[in-house]
Amino acid sequence: GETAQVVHSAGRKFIVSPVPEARLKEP
Amino acid sequence: AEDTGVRVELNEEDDGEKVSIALKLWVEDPKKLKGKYKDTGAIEFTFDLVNEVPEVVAQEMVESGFFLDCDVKVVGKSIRDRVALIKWRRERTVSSGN
Repeated sequence: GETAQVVHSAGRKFIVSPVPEARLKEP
Repeated sequence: AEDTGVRVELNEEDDGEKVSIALKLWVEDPKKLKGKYKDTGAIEFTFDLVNEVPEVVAQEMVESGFFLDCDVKVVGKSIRDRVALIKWRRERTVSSGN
């Protein structure tokens, strides 16, 4: 899947990745 | 933990020792958010269990454009609940080992 990286001004990295579909509706 | 519509999971195995741990957050139920949520996917980030505050990370997510300001509390609470669970598990592991 596609990933994208966002770096906040505070220096924290956020990496956007696909939602794990199998875990979307865990009980 | 309360079902906030925002799910936070460990994104790596917790060895019980590392201070900074990888987490993954995604919206499970957009209807529970006040603002309109852009379906961007899951957000992976690292969190310092000792020195960081969940609400601050949530605010950084808002400022990075993942969420609207009206949802900062629910995102912060979701992270806080997961962090509390991680800490609780660690304490339990330590006490059962003694």
